[in-house]
Amino acid sequence: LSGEQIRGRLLQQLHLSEVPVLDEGDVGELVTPAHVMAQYVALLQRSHRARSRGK
Amino acid sequence: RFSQEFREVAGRWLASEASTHLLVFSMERRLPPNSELVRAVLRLFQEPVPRAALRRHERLSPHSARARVTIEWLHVRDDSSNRTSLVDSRLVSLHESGWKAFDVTEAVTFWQQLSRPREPLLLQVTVQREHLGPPASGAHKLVRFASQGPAGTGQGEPQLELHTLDLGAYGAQGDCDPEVPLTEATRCCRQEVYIDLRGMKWAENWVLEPPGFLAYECVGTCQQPPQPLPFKWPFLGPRQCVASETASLPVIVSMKEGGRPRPQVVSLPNMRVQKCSCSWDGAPVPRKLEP
Repeated sequence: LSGEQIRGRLLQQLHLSEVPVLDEGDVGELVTPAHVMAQYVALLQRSHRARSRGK
Repeated sequence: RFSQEFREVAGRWLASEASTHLLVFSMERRLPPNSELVRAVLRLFQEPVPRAALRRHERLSPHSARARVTIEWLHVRDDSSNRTSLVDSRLVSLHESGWKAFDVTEAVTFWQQLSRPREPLLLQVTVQREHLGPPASGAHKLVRFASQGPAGTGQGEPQLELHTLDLGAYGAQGDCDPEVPLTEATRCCRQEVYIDLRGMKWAENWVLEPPGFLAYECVGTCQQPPQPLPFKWPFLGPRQCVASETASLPVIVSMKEGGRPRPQVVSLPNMRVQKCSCSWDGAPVPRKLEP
């Protein structure tokens, strides 16, 4: 799995043609809201549960 | 019949659908543990059509001497409803007799997916007209498969052949040993590969989480089965070490909305290898049994 492949899959999933240009200043002060973080953690846990369950 | 309240009601056959047969195979302990089903073949013995019947048929339907034989897997659900899945279908000629082979691998694959205790393998054999509608041909009425051998000899009985590979020898070995260097002789295994997203220029300011992840990869070689195989499959290549199970990876990215960046979660499918297996290159992917 190369970096290019990961980039391609991200763009495909987000329906984008290229990586958005974001300033470091904007992103540096960005705080991930609790509901976004909760969604991320839930997906992570689901992915790990699938792993322990096996085939 | 053991209840005083119950009175038996006698019935009689008004019609019989002679062209559908149900075969029942007891499958428990037939498939060795830690083995891979490669192919399952149902063999039916087609009995010769009596000459007089054949001559009569040729006089009445000179253009049609074939019938369609269809094999379906029959699954009786918990609520007692039936469900059939088509597994093989082919035309047979009235002029031929002898053993006919049908590929029922899919039926056995479906059966393996049932939760235990599993019902026996039920295969429904239907003999139909080659074409529907007029001019109707009665060829299908003349096709007969032996159900039992003469005088209990077992000759001509339906047979189920199961071809399996021992995964102890022909399968993957799980996770690679990090202490052992990878060589050409390494048996198929799952190797850790860490993908560092922080080190990728394009991910800067865009990918917020995770900073990296364990993706794993399948490495090594697979032992090839002895040749020749007891069956032929078109386009079947060697057994290769491939990812057979994968998991998705959630990612938080910053997306611009109204000129301002906002974190957003996206799930990328098939990003992390869960399991590596040895699989035939070009072999059909087994269908999953749907609820």
